[in-house]
Amino acid sequence: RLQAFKEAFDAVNENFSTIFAELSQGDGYLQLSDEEDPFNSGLNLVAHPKGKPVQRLASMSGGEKSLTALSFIFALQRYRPSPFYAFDEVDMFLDGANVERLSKMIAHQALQAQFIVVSLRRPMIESAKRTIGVTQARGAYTQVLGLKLQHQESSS
Amino acid sequence: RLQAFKEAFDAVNENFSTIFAELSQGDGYLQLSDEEDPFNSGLNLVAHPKGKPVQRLASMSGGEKSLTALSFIFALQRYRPSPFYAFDEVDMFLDGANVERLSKMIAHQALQAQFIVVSLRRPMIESAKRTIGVTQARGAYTQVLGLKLQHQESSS
Amino acid sequence: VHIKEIELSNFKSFGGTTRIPLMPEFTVVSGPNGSGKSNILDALLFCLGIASSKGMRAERLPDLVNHNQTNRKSTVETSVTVTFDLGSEFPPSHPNNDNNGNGSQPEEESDPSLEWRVTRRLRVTKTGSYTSNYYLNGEAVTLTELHEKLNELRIYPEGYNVVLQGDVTSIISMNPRERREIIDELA
Amino acid sequence: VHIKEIELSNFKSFGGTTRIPLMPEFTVVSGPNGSGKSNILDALLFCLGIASSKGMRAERLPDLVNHNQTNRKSTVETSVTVTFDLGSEFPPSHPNNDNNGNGSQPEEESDPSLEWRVTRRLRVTKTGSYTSNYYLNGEAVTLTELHEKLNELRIYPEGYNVVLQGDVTSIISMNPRERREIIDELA
Ligand SMILES: Nc1ncnc2c1ncn2[C@@H]1O[C@H](COP(=O)(O)OP(=O)(O)OP(=O)(O)O)[C@@H](O)[C@H]1O
Ligand SMILES: Nc1ncnc2c1ncn2[C@@H]1O[C@H](COP(=O)(O)OP(=O)(O)OP(=O)(O)O)[C@@H](O)[C@H]1O
Ligand SMILES: [Mg+2]
Ligand SMILES: [Mg+2]
Repeated sequence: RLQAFKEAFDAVNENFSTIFAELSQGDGYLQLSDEEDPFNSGLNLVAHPKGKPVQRLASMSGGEKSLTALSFIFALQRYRPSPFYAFDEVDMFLDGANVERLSKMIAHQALQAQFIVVSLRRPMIESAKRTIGVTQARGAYTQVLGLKLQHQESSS
Repeated sequence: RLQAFKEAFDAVNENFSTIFAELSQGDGYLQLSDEEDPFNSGLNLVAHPKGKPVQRLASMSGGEKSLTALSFIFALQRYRPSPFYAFDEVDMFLDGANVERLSKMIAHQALQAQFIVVSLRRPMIESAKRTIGVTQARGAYTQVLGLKLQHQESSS
Repeated sequence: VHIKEIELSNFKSFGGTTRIPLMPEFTVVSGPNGSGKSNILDALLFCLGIASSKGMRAERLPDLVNHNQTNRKSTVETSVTVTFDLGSEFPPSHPNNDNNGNGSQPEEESDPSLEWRVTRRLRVTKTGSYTSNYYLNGEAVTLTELHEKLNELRIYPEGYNVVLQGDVTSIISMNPRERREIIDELA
Repeated sequence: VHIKEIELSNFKSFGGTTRIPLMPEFTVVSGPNGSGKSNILDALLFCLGIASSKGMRAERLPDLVNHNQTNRKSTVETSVTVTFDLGSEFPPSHPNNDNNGNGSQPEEESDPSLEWRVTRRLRVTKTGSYTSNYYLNGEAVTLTELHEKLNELRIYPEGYNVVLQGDVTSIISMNPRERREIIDELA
């Protein structure tokens, strides 16, 4: 059991470092509060976006926290992919450049699993293979439109 | 005391209806849980975005909740303006069309009070009278740049 | 494995029956505020039994039935069906002929036995009492049986593959022990 | 009345002394993630004593001192000064000569007695103990005295004029009694 945990931890840790470096241009790693007794310890995410000095997770900005959390989710996925991922506006704190980087990362991860992402941001819509439009006219039901993606006008 | 409360409530209620209609194209009003005994009752925001039937606040979407909350804040402001308002990414749940509407409303309210709004969205940046750019190079301190607003490229 | 289709009947803002075909790889759902985007994800969670009513922004389960229905008949009903395509390999086995992976000829004829259809039906009586049933390929199953089956596809109730609106930074604010338990599950 | 300038010394990601001049009306603060935008609003709350350390994303007040300082000297210090321009009328009294309202000639010579400078200074010793002092136009004041003065300008500690990042929908989730109390305050 300890062996299996160690193997999982090492793999996810390595994934986290690689993915965090790509998304936040910094270095990050996973740390157990008690290496000797993993089943009794907590897991901390240590992350230095853009090479900033050590900081507590809580003092990070909204955008930095989002990229750190997403790096961890992708790190788990690379180790044990689920068949589908459903994300609802995970890009809401991100500036334009980070939405671009995240959408490229999702497009890449989507070769291993299905991604269904709700988003209002242009770079995310433009990177998707396919877009589903949803609308609701006054007093009516929700309508769904399937759109083959070409460069469409969308909200910013 | 009851008189003063009644006067405040009626004024804010009227403001809320007008502002909510402008932002959400629907109708909204304030309701006391016990009209007879205001000092013992709670205040509910009743809001029907785009003419939808009655709904509980909790079942609204992220964007609808944001516009309802902001309508209430502006309604208070019109009755008793503070000298300044500081908003940090209050447009994060909003689609492009709603960011436009909100930014026009803020530009209008800003004739009565100072508004300092942190935002990453293009329509908000374009409506401001002035933009302050903030940046932090790798390993350096935060730098602040004052920009006179012209049509500048910004993140989407 | 991927989700091939979600079918919603009288679920939240969806009236009547709406079918949403889905492709493998990367799909974005977009549209104005309040139009029903998050309701699609709520339908997914409802059907697979992986969220409480609170997670679907409803006070009680009966709130999930489309409002327009509740005024009419005695018993009202909402149901959601999620169809999984077990046949498609992930990643597509021949990356060089990407056209095929995108749903052209071979996919159309996918063998029905390589599909799983999960359905959840909620019936609400006039008095407000309700019954909720799960079906897998037409046969009634309990929630526990359904979760056992879903585990085979690596779909876990507390899985980190679904992130609800506003929750993206919740992994950061959770307690470190819970975070470590996520790795335990995978091991 | 409006805020004419915020001056930050060694506050969070701001090293040295940074002056941010502000105009009346509508100003947007924009920039990449993590660059220090929210820290400017934290500085405002810190100076006016209208937030707890939790509201400024710091575990303890000493976390607010710029990290680079803490390695150097024995006692480190951070301070924020907010200058209010009491002279400018809101809205500008002659709307037709808008040029003037925007900070051209008359504003430059605004009478210093029509200004309020609020300063808060935090000193942290090597052992981690700290002292925090408030000043109004150079004279030491208690937090209570400062809040009484700010009330004259209609700046209230629990005022709804500041909305922090991620908090926009908090008015919706607060309890109805608290919402009613907001109107009480105004009456
Ligand atoms: N049982 C129901 N019957 C009818 N409408 C409902 C029901 N439950 C919720 N709704 C409506 O669904 C709408 C919310 O939809 P949803 O949260 O999916 O929007 P969204 O597209 O995600 O918007 P946003 O971009 O703001 O997040 C609300 O306006 C709500 O009134
Ligand atoms: N005492 C401190 N010394 C140095 N840097 C600090 C200190 N406290 C916080 N920071 C840094 O400030 C940064 C956060 O800044 P802030 O929250 O203002 O960003 P932001 O511009 O609002 O970003 P976002 O757009 O993501 O919300 C973090 O990277 C954090 O490490
Ligand atoms: Mg939504
Ligand atoms: Mg911020």
